[in-house]
Amino acid sequence: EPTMYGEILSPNYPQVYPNEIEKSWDIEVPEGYGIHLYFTHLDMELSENCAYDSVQIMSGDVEEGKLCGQRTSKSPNSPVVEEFQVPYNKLRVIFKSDFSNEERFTGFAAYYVAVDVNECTDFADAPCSHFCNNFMGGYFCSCPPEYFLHDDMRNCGVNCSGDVFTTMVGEIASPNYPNPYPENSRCEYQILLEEGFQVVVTMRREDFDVEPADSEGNCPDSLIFVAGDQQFGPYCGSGFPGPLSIETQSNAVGIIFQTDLTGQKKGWKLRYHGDPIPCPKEVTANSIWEPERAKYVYKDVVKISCVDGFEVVEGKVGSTFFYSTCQSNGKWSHSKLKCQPVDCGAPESIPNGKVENPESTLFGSVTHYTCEEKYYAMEDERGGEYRCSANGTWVNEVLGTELPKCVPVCGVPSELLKGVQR
Amino acid sequence: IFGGITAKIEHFPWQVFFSNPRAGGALIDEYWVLTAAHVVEGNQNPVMYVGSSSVQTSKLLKAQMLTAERVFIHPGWQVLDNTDIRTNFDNDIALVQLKEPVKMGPSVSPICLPGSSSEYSPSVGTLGIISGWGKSELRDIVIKLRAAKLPVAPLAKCQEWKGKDSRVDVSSFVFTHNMICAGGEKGVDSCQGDAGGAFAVQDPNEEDPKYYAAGLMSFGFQCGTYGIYTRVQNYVDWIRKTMQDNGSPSKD
Repeated sequence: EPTMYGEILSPNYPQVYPNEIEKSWDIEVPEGYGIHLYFTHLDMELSENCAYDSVQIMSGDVEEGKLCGQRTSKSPNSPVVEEFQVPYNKLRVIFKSDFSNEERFTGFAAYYVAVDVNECTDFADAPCSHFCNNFMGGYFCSCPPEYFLHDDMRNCGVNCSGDVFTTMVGEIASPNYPNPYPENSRCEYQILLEEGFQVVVTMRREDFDVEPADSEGNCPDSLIFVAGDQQFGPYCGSGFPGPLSIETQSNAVGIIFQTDLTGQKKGWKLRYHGDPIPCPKEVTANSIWEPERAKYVYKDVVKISCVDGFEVVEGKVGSTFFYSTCQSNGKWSHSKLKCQPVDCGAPESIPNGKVENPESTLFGSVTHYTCEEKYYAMEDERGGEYRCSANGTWVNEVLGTELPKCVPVCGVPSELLKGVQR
Repeated sequence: IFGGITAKIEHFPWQVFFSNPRAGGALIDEYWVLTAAHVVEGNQNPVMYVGSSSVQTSKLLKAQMLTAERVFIHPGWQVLDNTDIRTNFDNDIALVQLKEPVKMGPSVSPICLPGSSSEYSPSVGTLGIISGWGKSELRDIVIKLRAAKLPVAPLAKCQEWKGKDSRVDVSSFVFTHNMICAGGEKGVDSCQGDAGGAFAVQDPNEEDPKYYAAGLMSFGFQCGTYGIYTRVQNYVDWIRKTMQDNGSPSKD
């Protein structure tokens, strides 16, 4: 059981210690305490490096000291002839004698007491991220105002998450900006604008100072923007490394600022504003956009008219135009509708004639009618050619949409009567 | 046909056979047959055939039968109770509208109507061709189509004709400019059963042979002499108007 103090005496002390003996003592004081070990008597055979007889003080595998010979107190007010102070709560004392003790050495008498360790100062690594408070047998960490102590009871952080910015224009900065930002923190903010507007973030180079990336390019502290499926960053370093203006294409943007334990810098400050989400100006064949603009944004409405001979077909209904609206997601409504050539369909057949099967029945295609020669002829010989017109009908330049007529050829017998007269 | 020869329907593809009374007609359109008024007088539903040289029953079954939709007799035709005593054949022309269109081909095709110019008023000596299944020198009726070529004669030849039969008083008959007199040579003539058929004359304005109906076989006094034909040119306006006003049945 750990004790707060104790005595250690060499074998047979204060009589002559025996030959060829080895004995050890494990000293343990409560945790949070160090050990003050002091010798009040030391009378042992002297040898080089205490090779014959010795008392050895070990702290783990580390030898704190090795004693032999005779010692006397250097101070008339103190009986202590040798002492050790360790910040650990365990020590081992090992006594060894060789085969001869001819001069009748009496060994040693030593005492130990538990002494408080100042954890805040006695160790090379600081145990607390901010304030360290030592007490008898231990220590505790504490944090500055507005910080909180993490569950590890060593590190401080700040409660910096949760802010949601909904105004169309705003400014956001890292905690404490322009003073050093808190370590070991994760700040999550959100910019949430109304649908149809995208968040545009602007950052001046000089408004950004975050612990720079390590040799592998990883940012120990980082700023990240998340917009839908897109991520901008992580950014770190002195001076903003990203574009000075980031068009996020989203009305909702998450800002994540993550810091580690070390290297706190000035931080960052950004501005944002909402821009109506633009819709791409799509160049679609055979169509005309009204009104014509260099840029279209959310809620803009355009009338898309098909050029002559083209139409949009929705279901079974054809039309020469349609309206499209720039939507909140940056896409045009009815974007699947396209101007396609008017289809006149298969030309109608006519009695006593035939129509060639045209290669195409689309706008501009040409087909020809013929009559069953030689017994029928076209009533109007200019009525043979029909062209698929813009309104979806086959049109002849003379007859219009009227179909050609094949009329019987009169007065021509298939065989001539000969030799009637004698 | 007197003084003629056997012909094929391909020579006269416009030739229409009227079965009862036995007579002829000329196809002028998909829906219209031209014939003599006295052929359809009292017969509003004539049965007609086209496309067959022979009018044997078995052959007619394979021919195109034409069904009348309506008969239009010229308004100038004199209607008599007793047709046996008719002496006035003026305006002997009628149109038969068909229920269904006739399908044209090598053995069926229409004859042209004459133009309005004087070129289509055949002068004396102009040759025309006639055809029919009417009486011949040897038989009262014939089975195979017969045809003949004969010239236009002065109308006076018909008026002045004097036959051997004293019962025929030519002077009692009406002669008008609606009539063409033809024949009189070598016994070539039309005869009973040929009436309504076309007196076809070659179009003077066409290089290739093309025929128009200059006349319709109307009447005569003795087969093998002269015959009187209705002058179709005088009725072209009436024909066209009748056709236009009535259209084709399928369009009504």
